[in-house]
Amino acid sequence: TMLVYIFTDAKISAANLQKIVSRNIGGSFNAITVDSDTSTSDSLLVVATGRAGTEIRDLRSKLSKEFEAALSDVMLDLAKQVVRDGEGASKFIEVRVTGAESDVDAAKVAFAIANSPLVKTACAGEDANWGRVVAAVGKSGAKADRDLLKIGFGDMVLAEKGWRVPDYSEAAASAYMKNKELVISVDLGLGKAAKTVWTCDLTHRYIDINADYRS
Amino acid sequence: VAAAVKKAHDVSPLAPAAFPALPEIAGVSFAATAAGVRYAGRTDVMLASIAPGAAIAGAFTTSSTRSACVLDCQAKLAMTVPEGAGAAIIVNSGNANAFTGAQGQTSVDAVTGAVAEALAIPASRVFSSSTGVIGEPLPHERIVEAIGALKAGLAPAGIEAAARAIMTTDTFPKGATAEVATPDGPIRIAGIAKGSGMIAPNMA
Repeated sequence: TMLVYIFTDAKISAANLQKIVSRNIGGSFNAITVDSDTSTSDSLLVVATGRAGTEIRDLRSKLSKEFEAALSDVMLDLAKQVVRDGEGASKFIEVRVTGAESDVDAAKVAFAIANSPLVKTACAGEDANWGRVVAAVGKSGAKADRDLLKIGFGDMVLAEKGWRVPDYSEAAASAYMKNKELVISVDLGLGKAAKTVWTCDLTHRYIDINADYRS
Repeated sequence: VAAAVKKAHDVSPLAPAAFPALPEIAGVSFAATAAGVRYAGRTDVMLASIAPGAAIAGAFTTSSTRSACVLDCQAKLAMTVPEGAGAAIIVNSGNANAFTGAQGQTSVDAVTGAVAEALAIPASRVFSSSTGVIGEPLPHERIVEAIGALKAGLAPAGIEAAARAIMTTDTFPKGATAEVATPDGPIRIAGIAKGSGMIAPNMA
């Protein structure tokens, strides 16, 4: 379960606060996954006490934009901390998808990778297994073309144009996978839509925790 | 007590170095206590008391089997705010108050009603959440009994204790802050969260 409570002394109406919160959910709390399971209790409440001086009335104003950016930062920070505490996690993984034909497709691909047990266990095993990423893209249901697909780990491109990049360094890729924080990037080469989501690896510890703790 | 308390999990290797220094937010105070909802000897209930005049927004899981607390919060956010009313948030760990039929709303009503009475605010402005085991009736009387202690402990600086009280399999409390400079002084933001498993939110 994810529970989030954010407090601010901003002076803003409930309607405007709700608009700001709603449009920042997609890039924060709805852009994370630990185990692809959704709780029955997930809740976010944002409370603005109105004690700070200037009222935020116009959502197009500079002050409103600055407030929204700050609130968005807090939301994303908390969302990432939830992933960092993913049960049994030893790796924090950012999945960046670009070049999708639509926003929906970009999200499908990103979450197919982020929720893939095979990708997540490869990360746990420090294996730069780009083949599992190919499989996740393929199963996602999004439009994809094998021969346009580009896959990277960190700043290394491991596969493109339907093939393994012939001269990529397996030693360098393996060394990269030892980092605690990893970036998996996929360019679909079809359009301009993009989506970034965050996940963690899947380790033996996840099973230990969920076999022990009966909640 | 020691025998009843499960061994704490090691802290995640991905955890931040420390809980951040969160600013006090004028108009909010916090308290946490050990009510023994599921395990003895650990804080498991937090209360936030909110002064009149606050605006509240929310987002909740769209799960079709969402809990009584979620349904109650959604209904209350849609209501007109009574003039001059304060508000409160009460959260327990240890029991999710989910999938217990009508008993779920009975527990929500008992807890939020008791908070409303203690803080002299309308029950329609008391928002509750529960996290933990699913399918067991919430022993809400333990939370109700703890409300006096929670009220007595309310303090503007209590947000970290609140973050700790809502942990379940979490290995660290989560907090974040930001500030916006304005000519009339800063706008402060402080947030807390819990979450570690069953995480693939579909909030709206």
